[in-house]
Amino acid sequence: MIRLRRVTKVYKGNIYALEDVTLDIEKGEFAFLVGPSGSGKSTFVKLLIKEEEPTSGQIYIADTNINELRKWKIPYLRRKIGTVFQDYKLIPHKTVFQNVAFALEVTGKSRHVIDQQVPEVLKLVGLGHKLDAFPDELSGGEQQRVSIARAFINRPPILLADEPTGNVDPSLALGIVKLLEKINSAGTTVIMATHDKEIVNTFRKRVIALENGRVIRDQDRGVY
Amino acid sequence: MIRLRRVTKVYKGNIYALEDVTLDIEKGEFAFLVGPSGSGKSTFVKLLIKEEEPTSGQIYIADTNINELRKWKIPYLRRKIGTVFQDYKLIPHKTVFQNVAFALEVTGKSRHVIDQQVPEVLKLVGLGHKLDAFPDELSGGEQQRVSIARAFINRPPILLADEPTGNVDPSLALGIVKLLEKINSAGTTVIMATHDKEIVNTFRKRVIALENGRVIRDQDRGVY
Ligand SMILES: Nc1ncnc2c1ncn2[C@@H]1O[C@H](COP(=O)(O)OP(=O)(O)OP(=O)(O)O)[C@@H](O)[C@H]1O
Ligand SMILES: Nc1ncnc2c1ncn2[C@@H]1O[C@H](COP(=O)(O)OP(=O)(O)OP(=O)(O)O)[C@@H](O)[C@H]1O
Ligand SMILES: [Mg+2]
Ligand SMILES: [Mg+2]
Repeated sequence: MIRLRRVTKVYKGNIYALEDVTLDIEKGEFAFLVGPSGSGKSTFVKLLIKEEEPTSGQIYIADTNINELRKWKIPYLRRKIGTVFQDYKLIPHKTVFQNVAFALEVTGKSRHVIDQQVPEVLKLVGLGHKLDAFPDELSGGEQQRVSIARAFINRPPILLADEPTGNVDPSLALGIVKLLEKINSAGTTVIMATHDKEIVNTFRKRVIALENGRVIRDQDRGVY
Repeated sequence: MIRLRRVTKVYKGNIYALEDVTLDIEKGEFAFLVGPSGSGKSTFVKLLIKEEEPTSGQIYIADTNINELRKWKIPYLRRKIGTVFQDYKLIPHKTVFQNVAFALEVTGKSRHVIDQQVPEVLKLVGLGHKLDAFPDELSGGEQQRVSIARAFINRPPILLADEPTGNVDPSLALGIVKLLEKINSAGTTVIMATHDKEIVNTFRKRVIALENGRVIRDQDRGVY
């Protein structure tokens, strides 16, 4: 489902954010992406949604070589991939409800479906009581949870979560990853970049470890 | 040094972010502030630097009642309190070096002192090689570390850190808190809001626990 072949990303100033990465992630897998700060996790995520392009190498998503994807097709790619960003990327002038509803509006869902599904998914992340709040009226962890709700409300085939539990307490973190596990058991391929050692060691999923842009370890049922 | 007397903060919509908080933090103490997402930790920090004002109650910093502080004096208050924000608040059009140098410029330090101290403090947080990078060219954890460097370069008497390790790996988190401990042993009062259970249980400092805006626990050498 997701295939990287010798993918390298060099930023200006000769910064090798990813170097010669080759790996496959099959449909329905759950993988943790771990590694020190600056090791390339967010870069990995950005390459998959074409927010950045590789310096060299090939990336295939569901058999499509995304290097060759025309610009006008990128929004369709991103609709297949729900993304929780490390910096949330919420729309400041829209409420919590509107931010999450937006993900359904762009796929043409009816008002009726939106009014039913948005509160439902926000309850799942514990924010049923914040529907009318604006992003700047939320705590850090609450903003993070809105970003999570928005990423999976469409039940996309792939869910990329870039450090989705960095700003929440351990019991809420557990709840979030259990939710990702539930989404995964429904068929969604889940890739979660994280620094949370406890979570990785608790869930024992595939662990892909990065260091200085290289994959140094890749284990099924791995530990941090 | 820091005294709160029956401090309550209610946001619009009747949200009690802090409720009837009374506590003292003495000069030179190190306290962890813990609690679930949305429990009031960031609100606590904002009240101390007058980014928000209490709905009721009194706040004293170094014997000054900050409720009565004139608006023009607020920058002087904030120079006494180095703050690491949960959302970093870096200046986008300034480099890493310039962002940190700014904290020294506003206290009138000479160019000579700035050119010597800025690289030094950035090396301490592992960013000696990123001086000329801009915030949007940094990883999440790197931006967090610039925010930390900027907060303590002035060796302020009080350091407030709002979740300074949320975006870094465990070994780097340990390094950061060890650095805060070193700053504390030099006389700085340190208050660190955190979700990191491991860190709190490792360092065994005073633990102030919030829940729904109330202090539910306050222990010396506490655990998460
Ligand atoms: N400007 C605001 N307007 C309205 N409500 C707010 C505002 N800022 C915070 N809140 C609410 O106040 C409560 C406490 O928020 P606060 O940011 O202090 O929590 P926190 O403990 O820092 O959470 P986290 O661990 O998620 O960062 C939350 O319910 C939040 O939604
Ligand atoms: N736009 C950019 N321009 C230049 N360098 C960049 C850019 N984005 C990232 N980098 C650098 O590439 C490297 C990898 O960054 P990346 O954001 O992928 O790390 P990360 O593993 O997500 O780190 P963290 O855990 O701190 O979020 C870092 O050295 C970073 O400074
Ligand atoms: Mg990152
Ligand atoms: Mg907070």
